[in-house]
This record gives sequence, structure tokens and C-alpha cells, in this order.
Amino acid sequence: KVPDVAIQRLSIYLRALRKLEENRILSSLKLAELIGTSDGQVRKDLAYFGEFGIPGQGYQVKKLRREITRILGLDRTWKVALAGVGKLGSALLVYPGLRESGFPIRVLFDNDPAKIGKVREGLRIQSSETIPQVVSQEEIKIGIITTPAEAAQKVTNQLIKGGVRGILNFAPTIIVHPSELKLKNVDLSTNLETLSYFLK
Amino acid sequence: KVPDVAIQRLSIYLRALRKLEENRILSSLKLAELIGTSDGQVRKDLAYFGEFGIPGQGYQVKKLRREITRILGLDRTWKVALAGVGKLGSALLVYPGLRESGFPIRVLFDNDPAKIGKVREGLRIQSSETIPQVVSQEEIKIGIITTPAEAAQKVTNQLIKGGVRGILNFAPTIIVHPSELKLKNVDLSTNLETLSYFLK
Ligand SMILES: NC(=O)c1ccc[n+]([C@@H]2O[C@H](COP(=O)([O-])OP(=O)(O)OC[C@H]3O[C@@H](n4cnc5c(N)ncnc54)[C@H](O)[C@@H]3O)[C@@H](O)[C@H]2O)c1
Ligand SMILES: NC(=O)c1ccc[n+]([C@@H]2O[C@H](COP(=O)([O-])OP(=O)(O)OC[C@H]3O[C@@H](n4cnc5c(N)ncnc54)[C@H](O)[C@@H]3O)[C@@H](O)[C@H]2O)c1
Repeated sequence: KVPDVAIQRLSIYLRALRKLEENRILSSLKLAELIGTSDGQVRKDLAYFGEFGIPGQGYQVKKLRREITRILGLDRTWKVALAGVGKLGSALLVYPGLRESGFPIRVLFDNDPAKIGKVREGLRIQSSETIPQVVSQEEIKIGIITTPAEAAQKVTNQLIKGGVRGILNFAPTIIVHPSELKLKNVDLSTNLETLSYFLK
Repeated sequence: KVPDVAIQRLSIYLRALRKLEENRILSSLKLAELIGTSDGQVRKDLAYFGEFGIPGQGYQVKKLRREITRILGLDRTWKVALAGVGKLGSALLVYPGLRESGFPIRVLFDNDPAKIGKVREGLRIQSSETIPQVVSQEEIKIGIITTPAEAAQKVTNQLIKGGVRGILNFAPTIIVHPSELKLKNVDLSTNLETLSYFLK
């Protein structure tokens, strides 16, 4: 089983490779320098996924980029559903980085009657009661949760019911979910508390 | 050396403990159930930091809460500097969760002349050229970076010069830093690309 951190590093390698000249041949040492890790770590990470370089020479940038794009499933677009169109949800909605990396937000949900029916960035906010039907019709596989913590579990269950298989959760709470669902938590407090642990 | 993930779990245990009755005695199994992990994982995590429970009985909630608060350095307030008062920075600025968990934002920096001097949430936006002096005067040890990617390295260097020792970086870029600085990246694209890896 590949550790999550190796998959995350793959995404960082890809970002570095995208800035380089396509036809260049790159050594694992050079790639390691670009992202601030070691030569051995690069080779170990890539070895999880197959044989890529020409032994003794290195990797062709274009080829390695194509391979990592395929491995990360980025050779297609993943439509995203966002639940909770509040301050954080609205910042994510207008963030160009999502669409640019192939994760365009395509459906919006909220449970505030004052917001349902309003249009934001060309999308009509729908009632979160309709999450299962709408995500299933739109064949959406990824959800982002930016609701208050107490609503996150219910919204997760609704997304799963509609066929969503991956969730990025910003609400600071533990979500119970079946193992088939891949859940990533982005937890501001936990990140800050890890910092204070080291600084104390 | 304690793995980062164990420290992050400690912060999640603390959040669960805060919701419980203080004088309760809790078994590691019960604590594990609350956060969706295993009994063995709870004991292994806590063992990194010392002896806490009464063997055969469990942990007293009040005592364990106090211990974890001390271990994470949360028995004090950590003033935070925020650089880049744009869409994401502004959402973080009004987010009550930061102040509530003991990380109040106390200084704001930006390099946009139209923003410098403006007041947001009672704080005057200062020029990012003054970062080293201001964070040093205010004895700020934690910085949050919500600038564009191309400004993040420069801002990091300015924060380090002012004595900041921990940084939470939201800009999607690799930051080169001395090992004494503790840096946590919150990278939306990497999180989403980890999801697409599993869903493909
Ligand atoms: N704002 C930040 O900077 C920030 C930072 C870190 C984490 N968070 C977390 O992100 C979440 C959102 O924060 P915010 O500041 O945007 O809050 P907010 O109150 O501005 O927005 C929350 C939105 O969720 C909606 N909502 C509530 N229940 C819902 C449901 N069942 N289905 C769909 N929508 C529902 C609300 O109507 C509202 O529009 C919170 O859990 C918060 O702890 C926020
Ligand atoms: N908006 C989001 O939802 C989101 C999500 C994930 C990541 N990010 C990342 O967070 C960062 C901020 O995104 P945003 O959407 O808020 O962008 P934004 O353009 O709205 O805000 C950026 C702010 O940084 C300021 N700035 C530029 N150079 C600076 C410097 N040297 N010192 C201090 N301030 C400086 C700008 O004047 C502006 O106010 C970006 O790196 C972005 O990739 C944003």
C-alpha cells in the first residue's frame, strides 16, 4: 500500500515538472533539489508506481509528467460539489486554482433559505436536501464540505448516497464514513496546534 | 522522534475530550471510539508523551485534557501574523475558530498600496516591508501566509528575520527554510489530487 505522503509528494513533483522544459532529461537528484527532498526519497516514491527513468541517465520531463498525470488520475476533469456556501465556501468558489488543476466546482448546496436559489459564479445554490439526487444526476464523485461542524456528518451521508467517493472536509469534526469513501480533512486548528507543540 | 500524525491525533483527542464531563473516567477503548481509531493506536499515541492513565481503570477526562493542553503548548496564547489580506486571508481573519483555539491574528501585512493603512477587524494593514520589525516588536512566533505563490518565499524570509518560528502556508509552492522553522503547508490541489489518485 502506498503511503498518502508519497502520493502527496507525487503531486508536488508534478507541479515542479510543469515548470520545466519538456524535452529536458532530469536526474532524480535534480528533481529532489527542486522540491527540497533527497535523491533517495524521489527514487523510493517513484518506485511505488513503476519504472520511469532511463537507468544512469534520468527522467525525460515530458514522459514523467505524463506518467504522474495518469497515476494521479488527472488525465480527466473531476466535477466537484460544494456544500456550505459561507465565507470559506465562497472563497473556494472564486479561487481559480480549483478549475485550473482540473477540479471545477459544478454544484452548490446550502440549507439557508435566504441563499437557496441565488446564483454565485454562474451556479444556482440548491437545497442540501437535494444532494443525493443532484450529485447522482451530475455524476459528481468529489465533494467539498464547508458547512458548520454540526452539519458535516449529515452532508457526508447525503453525498455518499448520491455516489460521491471522495470528500475534502474543512469542518473541524470527526466524520464517520465507510472505508470505500476517501476522506481528507483540512483542519486549521490541528495544523496550528502541531506548530505550537514544536514551538513551546 | 514523535511522528507529526501522532501530534495531530493528540489535537483531535483534545477536541473530543473538551466535549465530555470533566470528572468522568474514560477507557482508551472509549476514547478510540469517539475519534474513530483503535484502542491500540490511542495507547501508542499517548505513550509517546508519558504515563497518563490509571492502569486497568482508564484516564480521568480533566487530567488528560490538562496534560494534552500542556503537551501541545496550548496553556498560553500564540499571537499570529497574517501576510496577504486577500480573499482567503480575509476569510481566516473573520473566522472565530482561530481566536477560540488560542491563535488570535494580531498583525496584518499586505504589499498592495490600496490596502496598506486600511483597518480590518480592528487591525491596521501594514506594509509587508515592515514584517521583520513588527513581528519582532510584537514577539510573534507564528505566521500565516495567504499571499500569491510567487511572494511566499520572500514573506517567509521576512517572517524568519523577525523571529517567527512556525508558519502555516496556504500558497501552493515549495518554500525553502532552515530546519529550525516549523512549516506546515495547507495545499488544496495536493489534497484534491490525493483524492483523484484513489478515485480513478
Ligand atoms: N472561515 C474560515 O476561514 C475557516 C477556516 C477553517 C475552517 N473553517 C470551517 O469551515 C466551515 C465553514 O466556515 P465559514 O467561516 O465559511 O462559516 P459560515 O457560517 O460563513 O458558512 C457556513 C455555511 O454552511 C451553510 N450550512 C449550514 N448547514 C448546512 C447544511 N446542512 N447543508 C449545506 N449547507 C449548510 C450555512 O448556511 C452557511 O452558508 C466551518 O466548519 C468552519 O469551522 C472555516
Ligand atoms: N482563495 C482560496 O480559496 C484559496 C484556496 C487555496 C489556496 N489559496 C492560495 O492562497 C493564496 C491567497 O489566495 P487568494 O485567493 O486570497 O488571493 P488574493 O489575490 O485574493 O490575495 C492575495 C493577497 O496577497 C497580497 N500580497 C501579494 N504579495 C504580497 C507580499 N509580498 N506580501 C504581503 N502580501 C502580498 C495581495 O495584495 C493580496 O491582497 C494564494 O497563494 C492561493 O493560491 C487560495
